[in-house]
Amino acid sequence: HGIDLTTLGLNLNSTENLHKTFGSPWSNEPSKGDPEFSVPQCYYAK
Amino acid sequence: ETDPAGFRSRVTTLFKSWYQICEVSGANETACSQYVLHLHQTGLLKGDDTTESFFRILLELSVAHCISSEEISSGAVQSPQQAQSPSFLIIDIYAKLVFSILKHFPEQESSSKLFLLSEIMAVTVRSIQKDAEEKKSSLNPIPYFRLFINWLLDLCSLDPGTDGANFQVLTAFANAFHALQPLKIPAFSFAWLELVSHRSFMPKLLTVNGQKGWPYVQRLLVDLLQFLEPFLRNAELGGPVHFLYKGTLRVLLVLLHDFPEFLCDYHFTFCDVIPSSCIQMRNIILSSFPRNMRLPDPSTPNLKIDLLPEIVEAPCILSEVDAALKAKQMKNDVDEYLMSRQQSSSFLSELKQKLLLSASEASSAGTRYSVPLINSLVLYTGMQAIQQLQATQQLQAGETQAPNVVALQMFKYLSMELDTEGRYLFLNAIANQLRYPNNHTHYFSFIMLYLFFESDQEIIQEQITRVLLERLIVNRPHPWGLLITFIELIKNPRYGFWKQAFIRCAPEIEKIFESVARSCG
Amino acid sequence: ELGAIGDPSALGPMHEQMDNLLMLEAAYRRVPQPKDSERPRPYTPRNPAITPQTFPQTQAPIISNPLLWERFGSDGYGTDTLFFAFYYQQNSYQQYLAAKELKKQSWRYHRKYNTWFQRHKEPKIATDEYEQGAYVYFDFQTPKDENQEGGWCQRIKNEFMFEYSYLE
Repeated sequence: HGIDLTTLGLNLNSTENLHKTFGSPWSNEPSKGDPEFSVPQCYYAK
Repeated sequence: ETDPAGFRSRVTTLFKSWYQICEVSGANETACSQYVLHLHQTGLLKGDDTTESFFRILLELSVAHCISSEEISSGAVQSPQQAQSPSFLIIDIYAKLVFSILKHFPEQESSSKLFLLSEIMAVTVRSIQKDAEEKKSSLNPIPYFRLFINWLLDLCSLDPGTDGANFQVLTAFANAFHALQPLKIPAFSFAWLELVSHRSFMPKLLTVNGQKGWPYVQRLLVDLLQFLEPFLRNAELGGPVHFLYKGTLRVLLVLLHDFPEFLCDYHFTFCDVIPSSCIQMRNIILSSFPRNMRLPDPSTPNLKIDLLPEIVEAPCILSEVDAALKAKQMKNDVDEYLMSRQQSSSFLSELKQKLLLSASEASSAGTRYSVPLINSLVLYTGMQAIQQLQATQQLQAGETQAPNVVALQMFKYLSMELDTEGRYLFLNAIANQLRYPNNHTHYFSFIMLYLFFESDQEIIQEQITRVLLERLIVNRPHPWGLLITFIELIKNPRYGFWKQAFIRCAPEIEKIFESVARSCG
Repeated sequence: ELGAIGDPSALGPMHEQMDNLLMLEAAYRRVPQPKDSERPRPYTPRNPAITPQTFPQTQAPIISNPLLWERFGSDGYGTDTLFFAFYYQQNSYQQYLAAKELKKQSWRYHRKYNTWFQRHKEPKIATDEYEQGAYVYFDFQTPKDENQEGGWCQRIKNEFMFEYSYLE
């Protein structure tokens, strides 16, 4: 019968993309720490 | 062949000075770029054999340090539970060196940077393959995993000068991961899937440069599913396989949620490599539908499928549907038959034989039939029929008369002449097209119901019911087209479903039908 | 033979399969752990203030929580906190989140002046290349003389031309 896919730790009803906090195929937990981000060079004000 | 005398110690010395720059003086940009310039001026970055040796030795040094640090620390602790994690210091330093080389590479045109990156990737892949060959089941994948994680976080988020540069970095990784796929290095499988599905890699490959990265992700998913297929075929999954299977489900769910169009457009390819026993995994693929589409509730009373605007649209299919037919030199015969408009029996009677595998192929495929060939024949024929129907405007809303007779003739012949196993695979090929509202779902839903209605053998009706039902009694998700077909079958008195003896062949079967009937409203 | 489960004995070349399974079991003992991917992103403040050891020496995790910054960006909180994070926590996830919230409130970052502008009124002129009109902008008031403190403030600039080539 397969498994209840809502028990795999992914919020399938989320309005946000899941991949931004996808931790790993092995864990039910979203990724820890800061998701990947990069600030443009010009944000470095004097 | 061995490296030139003294070269290894030269590389070691260079690596030590890089370590000084990173660890001691905090790796400021100036020091990094001067170091890279020095490497360039001493001819180590030309992309020739020297370059290959240079990076291979650096990688060997880094991996050796990582592994020895783990052995030392785990030797020191009492119980394996406390096994300390290895030191990634040198691996991280090496990853940073590659990143700095690509960032500060003095040659301005990005082509030489990308050429150097592909060289470094090739060295890395060859080293892992060699290590795997030598170490077999004692391969330690973690140092290589850490190296790629560093590169995915740094190189894939390099400020893309142009999307093109970023895309070529991503495809360099995709090619490397393809070369390191589980069928080639099974001992690297878990590290491999985590890298391929990493949030800094897969989503970028699916979004940078439109859909140009989709074929790369599709190929990596096929690599994974081909490795799993022999294990999944006979549904008992031991620990490691079950763990890899669940990891695969998570990745497919992320794709279903964030990139459903990708799963939609490649469903045909994935159905070729997902074994027919993996019903829920296949349902995930078949349940995907374009994000901008709203699906009407299948159990809506008197739902008029034919009147849905999307129902006459052809779905986007990026897979090469007729590849298997061409490979077996059958495409021309099928085209001839479909154009012949007469029910030539020679073509049909030979058809059955052609769908069988040779004995040796059958033993490795775990079935006597070529599933990809059956899938290709069914979908290709259906697509030709739909095209002809639309050309003659027959497939109008509310049109119930039999569509394109010749194709129908073939489907009916196969449903009656194939043996039980062949018919099951044939009906599966049809059921794999029951997806979101489009003209394939519409046509193949009709075909499935037509075969049920026209068949004069109960075994055919039973198998059609089984193929639909086994896809419905698994945990969700269930494809929309599957639901509307089954609801039509059990609700429309035309098919006399509830008179069938097989729905009462056993008490638990009877209970299943009652509960399904209730849940289908 | 009716259903989904193929005949187990008809599996592929068994030796190859067994090999793969053995390797997979070995790999199973070395599944990557979260710590194998973690790279503490060392946040080194530009001008680190030396604080007593009794003070927390690492930032509280909540400071990287997008929901916190959405609250800072919501009504009633004003924008000072967002501007503070933007200018004093550079190259951090906070700066990234603060910029996101400022953008949500229709502030636009001017790459050349490193300054955030917000329309004070509808622009008088708007072409594909630029718009011109009255804008609020967030600025640092440099002190006139040494015994004055500088400070951040919002000013209005009329007749300002915002060229889109400078829009980040």
